[in-house]
Amino acid sequence: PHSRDRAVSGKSPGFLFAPEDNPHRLHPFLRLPKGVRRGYALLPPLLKVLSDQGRRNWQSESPRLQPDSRALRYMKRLYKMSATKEGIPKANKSHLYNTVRLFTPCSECKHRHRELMKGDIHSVDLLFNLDRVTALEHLLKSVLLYSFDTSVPISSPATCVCHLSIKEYDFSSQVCPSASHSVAFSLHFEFRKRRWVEIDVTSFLQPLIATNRRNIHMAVNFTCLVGDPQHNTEQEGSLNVALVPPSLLLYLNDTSEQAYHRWNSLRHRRKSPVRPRQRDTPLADLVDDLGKENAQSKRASRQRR
Amino acid sequence: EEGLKEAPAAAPRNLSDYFKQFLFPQNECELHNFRLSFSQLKWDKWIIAPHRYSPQYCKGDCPRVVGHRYGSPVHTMVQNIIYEKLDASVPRPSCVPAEYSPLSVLTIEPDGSIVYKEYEDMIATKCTCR
Repeated sequence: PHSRDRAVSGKSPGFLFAPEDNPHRLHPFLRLPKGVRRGYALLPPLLKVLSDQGRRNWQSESPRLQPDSRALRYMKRLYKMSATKEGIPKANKSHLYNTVRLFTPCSECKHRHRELMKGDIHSVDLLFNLDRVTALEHLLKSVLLYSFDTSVPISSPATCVCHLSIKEYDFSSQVCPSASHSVAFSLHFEFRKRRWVEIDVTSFLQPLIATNRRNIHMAVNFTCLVGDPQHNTEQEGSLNVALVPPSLLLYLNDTSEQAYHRWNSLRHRRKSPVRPRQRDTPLADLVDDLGKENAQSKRASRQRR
Repeated sequence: EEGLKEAPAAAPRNLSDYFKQFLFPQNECELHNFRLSFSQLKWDKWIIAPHRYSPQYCKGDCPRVVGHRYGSPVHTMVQNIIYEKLDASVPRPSCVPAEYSPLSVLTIEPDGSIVYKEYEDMIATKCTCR
């Protein structure tokens, strides 16, 4: 039922694409049309495996950048929470996203401002490259994800303040851009229980991602003081926890045809009525209706008479 | 009885063949299990989860008179009639998937970022003739 090229471009799921291959070496029939290629600038390995040339080339795929092991652990946990053992998305309606992307910073500049604030300050400039986010992936939520190594037991809760500012590129200093607009978050949590801290930066990043900004440069100051200011306990001073630069987590709704649209299938399930009468074939329905029409027209002519 | 009367001269073996056509068709259109692991395709370097994937597939004969058991549209019957009475080059209806379920996939992107995505129509759950 699919036209030939549509079958090539339309229904192949994104994850079946090989990233770095050179499409030109394949048979023209197997190459995606140029327009489509921009969105899927990669060729699906499914097609590659099926083409003879592909089979020979397959082993020569160039290596990928390996993700941070912490990030990998976090995403595996997210997968377990979102999908069954068979890999089918869980039917809980609470999450509307059908795509979650985790980016680790690709470059950072370290600053130390001891004289500025009390406590142990981790200030770092981060650059996130979001090229992998497609135009059909719409942002629902974005989170800065801090991971703590909890090997050092910390008995009391800590209060952390996170200063976040977006950087514009300052061409005079090639290495570290200057700040443009910033926001401060204050968090209060207990280390004992947390390995991950999520800082919701949705309202902060939404305008940037909506305008297709794919390089996000931000400076993050993260200060933690041990103790609980709310209960007026004396703050015991700075927190000596090694802080890994945060990753950026984007919860997205992919509106492309190949993505699973939860609300669509729920509606579909609700909509499908049970047929009032079991007929052998819809043809019988048709015949039945035709018969009815005849009867009605006969009755009308009789009444006229 | 009539049927029997009509074919009294058949040898016993033919008789069983004759009766067989009234029995439930043996290799009827139905869903078949198929399970693969991404390591078989050497994709496990970048597909982190799931480890196994059961796409399933549909296989079997489509009976001449396709009833509502397959949920087939009327067109399926019409196609059978075209094949038998008008043009044998038109293929008979085929046994194909009618419903699917989605699949969640966790992959490593070329730039080292990680993506969790839910894909539509990745596991066949029901077959039909059309």
